[in-house]
Amino acid sequence: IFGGQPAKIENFPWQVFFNHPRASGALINEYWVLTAAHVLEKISDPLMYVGTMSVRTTLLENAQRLYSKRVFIHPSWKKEDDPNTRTNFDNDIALVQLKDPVKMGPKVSPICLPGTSSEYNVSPGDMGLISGWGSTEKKVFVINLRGAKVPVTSLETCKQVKEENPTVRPEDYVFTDNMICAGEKGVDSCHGDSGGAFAFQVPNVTVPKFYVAGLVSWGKRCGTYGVYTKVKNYVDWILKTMQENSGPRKD
Amino acid sequence: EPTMHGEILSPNYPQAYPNDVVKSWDIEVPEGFGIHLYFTHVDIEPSESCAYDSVQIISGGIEEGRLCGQKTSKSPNSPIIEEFQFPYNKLQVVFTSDFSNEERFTGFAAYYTAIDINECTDFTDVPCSHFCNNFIGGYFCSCPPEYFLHDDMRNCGVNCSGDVFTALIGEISSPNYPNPYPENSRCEYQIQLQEGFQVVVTMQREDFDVEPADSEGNCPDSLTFASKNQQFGPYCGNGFPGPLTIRTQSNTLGIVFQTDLMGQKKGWKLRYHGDPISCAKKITANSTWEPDKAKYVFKDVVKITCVDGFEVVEGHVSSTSYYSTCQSDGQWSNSGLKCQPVYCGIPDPIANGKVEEPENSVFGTVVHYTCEEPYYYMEHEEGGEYRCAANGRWVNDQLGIELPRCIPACGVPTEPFQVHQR
Repeated sequence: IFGGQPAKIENFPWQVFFNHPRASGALINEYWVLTAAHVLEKISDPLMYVGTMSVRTTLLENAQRLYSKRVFIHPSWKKEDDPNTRTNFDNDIALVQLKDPVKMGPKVSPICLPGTSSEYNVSPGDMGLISGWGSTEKKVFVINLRGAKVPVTSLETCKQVKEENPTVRPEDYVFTDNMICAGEKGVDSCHGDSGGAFAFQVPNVTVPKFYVAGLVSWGKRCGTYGVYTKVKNYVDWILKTMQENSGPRKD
Repeated sequence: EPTMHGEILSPNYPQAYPNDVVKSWDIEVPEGFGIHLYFTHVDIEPSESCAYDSVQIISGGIEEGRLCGQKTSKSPNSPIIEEFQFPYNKLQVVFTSDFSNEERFTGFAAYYTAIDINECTDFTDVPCSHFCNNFIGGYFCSCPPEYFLHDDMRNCGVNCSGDVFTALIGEISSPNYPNPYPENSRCEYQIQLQEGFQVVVTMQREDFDVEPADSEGNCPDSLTFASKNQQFGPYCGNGFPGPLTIRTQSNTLGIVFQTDLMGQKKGWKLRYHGDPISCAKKITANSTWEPDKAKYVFKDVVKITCVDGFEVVEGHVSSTSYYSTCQSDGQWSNSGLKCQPVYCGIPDPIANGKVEEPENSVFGTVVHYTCEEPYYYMEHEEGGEYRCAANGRWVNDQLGIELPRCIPACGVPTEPFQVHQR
């Protein structure tokens, strides 16, 4: 997280830590974790923890370990051999089904999915929260969770960011309506934050609560503007996948 | 050994008997004979009441005579001085002399013979209930026509037992009724109706005349009824003293009419009929009877159905109804079964929630499930209340028997993220 600040896990209890590759996910119920497709591109059995602010190895023993049962990458996600040269992050969304239900508590609880009504469309200027253990201005990775609040901006803004990677042609990047551009100068998500939730307050409710409007997906340069997967476009796929793969209830 | 005759002589007879002598003779003649004892010579020291020397005649422990002094025959044609006749076959004669006889006494000479006794007339007690026939050495009893001699060979009675009445209606009377009933008899009758009927006896008060009770209330002649479980009587007297209608609650009834030797009266006459055994309608809690009738009789079957929420448990099997049959003894079968509240058991636990433990888990009990708030909430509002239903399951108005689900509350962090960035 660029431009962020230390956060407690109680601020983002849906935050799921992916150890390798370092990334994040969003707990959306007892059995499912939502994350970015590119996080799971090379692994089928991710190592995940919830309920911990620190990801120091010794402290992870106190966290709740999650065991994946199955991984569902969005069918429209295009696999590529070299992730370093990827320019198409369209449909960067995936689901991890867990073997056992996650026990909820003050440090672990899910984030809501967006509704399908237009109230859940985010617009430039809307502020959302990002969090993760990814790169900061000073460190490649951090031990303790960090968070930041970033505004949504137009997708064009993200297009205009100057590309750092010399092996990629800027015009090759694919921008679609499945993406949200957000950020402001110096405040952004970065490597290692992938898959984490871009959380917004549910509109028109008395008790504040958050839903996952986006997932940290990609960006040309950390600390500028980042691109997030627009989750609202995938609610149907998420619900369908969960419904079709929910086994017999254990309770 | 019993002998038919014999001689008894005092010691040294006809010489003087010695002093200080006590001698006895036990005389026995065959059964059925008496004893004739007579003395032909008596010369024993005289004294007042024969206190010094004497000869005693003892029968059955009782002194029948005591002789002393010098006696002579009262009849010149007979040698007999004294004689005794006893209707018993045993006798004891005892001679006693004291220590001082100043004169010479020769004692006595006596003889006994077995004599026939008339058992029919010689005794106060009559040996036969009816006819007594004496013969030498014994007697035998005989009975009038239609009487028979009992095994005791002394008493005659009437053969009046053995009648078994199986018709559903009938009349029974004492022998010879209304003429005097026979003495010394025991008449046993049986009424045996088919199962499911009880014997009902009806008696007109004036149809009963039996020798009345003695001063101690004992009936010398009596009429007694005995069913399986109870006895009625014994009854006696002029006019029936018992209930005029006797419901026996049994399909069999024994009647015993016992008479003694004395005081024959008119006797009795009764009517009986078979009444279908009825079973009282029982009040069985929490159930209904089908068919619902005012009166149930033998072999009637009712279906007893428990009302909602109640069940019958037999072993490990429960059901909502059972059958009961009116039995021949007036009792219902399966009377031990009862409709008891349905038991739902302990409510199942749920994940991420709990349920209060009910005091009991019977029909109508309400329990509430709750979720571990604020991290979980119940998927269906108002879905926490479950009631123990008639089918033995915990039922919720909305979910039925499905258990409530506690699902995680989403999007609510325990602590809000305070943004300090500019």
